[in-house]
Amino acid sequence: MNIFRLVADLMHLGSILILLLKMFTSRSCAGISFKTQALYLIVFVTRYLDLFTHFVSVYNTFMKIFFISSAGYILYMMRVPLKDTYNKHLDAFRWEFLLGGAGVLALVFTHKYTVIETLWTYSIFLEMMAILPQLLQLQRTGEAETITTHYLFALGAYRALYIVNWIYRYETEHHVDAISTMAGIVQTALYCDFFYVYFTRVLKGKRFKLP
Amino acid sequence: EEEDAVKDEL
Repeated sequence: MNIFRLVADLMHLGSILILLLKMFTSRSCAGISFKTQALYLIVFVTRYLDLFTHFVSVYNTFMKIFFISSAGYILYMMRVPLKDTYNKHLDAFRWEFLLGGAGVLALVFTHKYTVIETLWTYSIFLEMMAILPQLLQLQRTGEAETITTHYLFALGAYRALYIVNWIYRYETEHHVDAISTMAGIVQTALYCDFFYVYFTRVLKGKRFKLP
Repeated sequence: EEEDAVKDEL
């Protein structure tokens, strides 16, 4: 564990807490893509199957359980108590392509053809693209609540910091994983436009609005 | 080892 990864994990955890805070305070899930949230649940479940086979640390176990359970809880919130505030028509991304595409990539690039290893690779590629339905929704509406942009910023910053962590690990441990690194770079690149508007508008106290 | 090192990440 290094400082970059610790801060990244805390940003990831923080992003989820911000999203829950948005839902609780506004009693609304407007502006949030259900598809992206559902993809994250699939990502966490397929990646953390090793909860049952491989103990890393109390920290690691706690975070895995938190990510899976909070993702499930967010879906429940969007489907049950906040159902009326969800706009299906804005959440129009064809996510079948992401589910299928990640499957093809996992079968091609997995390190080993075992169930756990292939599902781990699947989760990496699915996470790489999971934000796309959310970004499409943002593009369609052209604007977002400030709290939603803080959520997205924390989520993007988490993967960006993981890149710094991988560089650090390469330097100190000579450890490198091509799959997570390449996917992580693509995932972070998807946030570029968002980061630009976030830095130039939201952090200056203005509303998030696409040009 | 190589693979365990990857899997310690979240």
